[in-house]
Amino acid sequence: KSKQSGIKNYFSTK
Amino acid sequence: MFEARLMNATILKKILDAVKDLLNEGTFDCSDSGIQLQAMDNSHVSLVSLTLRSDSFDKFRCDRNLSMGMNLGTMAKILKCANNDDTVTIKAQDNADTVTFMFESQNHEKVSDYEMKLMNLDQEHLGIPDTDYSCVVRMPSMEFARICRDLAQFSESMVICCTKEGVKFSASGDLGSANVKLAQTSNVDKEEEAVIIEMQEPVTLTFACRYLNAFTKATPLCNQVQLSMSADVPLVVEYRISDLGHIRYYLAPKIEE
Repeated sequence: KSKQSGIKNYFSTK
Repeated sequence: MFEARLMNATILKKILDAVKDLLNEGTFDCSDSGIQLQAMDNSHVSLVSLTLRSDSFDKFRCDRNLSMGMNLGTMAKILKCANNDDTVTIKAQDNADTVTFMFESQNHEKVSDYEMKLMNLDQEHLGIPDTDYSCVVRMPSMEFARICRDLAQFSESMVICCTKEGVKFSASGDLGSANVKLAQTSNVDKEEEAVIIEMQEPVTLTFACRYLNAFTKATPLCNQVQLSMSADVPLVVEYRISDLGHIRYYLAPKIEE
């Protein structure tokens, strides 16, 4: 089963 | 003082259609170089990034950097009040709490203005790293929209597999399964109909159909769409907006549990 990841896991928070 | 004018309302209407399913509101950051909007959808799975360059506007003036938080539903309602061939001027004073949209008919005989309250949005800005993607696919945007719509009938998620031979879109669920393979165009007569693949390494990634379908609302903006993919990073779906700029959607992949 695949799980949806969040976009914030990939980009730095400015 | 901020003032930006486009000779034709159509493009702005299309841009709003391309974002309003994903975003309820967004902050338009205005500077000398143009207008930028970056916002995550409510569930923080995707990110929309819109860039409109100042030099492509028919008039552009931005004395001080300005961030305007707008309700995109309201903005879409206001833009519906413009005829497609109306000139649109967006105006705001420095530190104002409202923005004005002015529509002018081609014969200058009808002028309307709509004032909208600005919102104070506490939105996070994400830093998007420059990435060399393993696969970049350019294909007709209508074809991409069609595939996303067709495959969404079979599953909540879609697998995109890109090799140097072509790109394959697959979905499987209780009803059955679907596969659509597109080969790279061998003979490009019309550039807008071409499928072009630049591949460093093959990539297979899984994405939620719901978001891909939301991105395809940008189809009327451009004949071609560009998909950029690398293992374990978000997909980038990019539509160019003629010479005005681009809209990019970033979508986090689905990962194996």
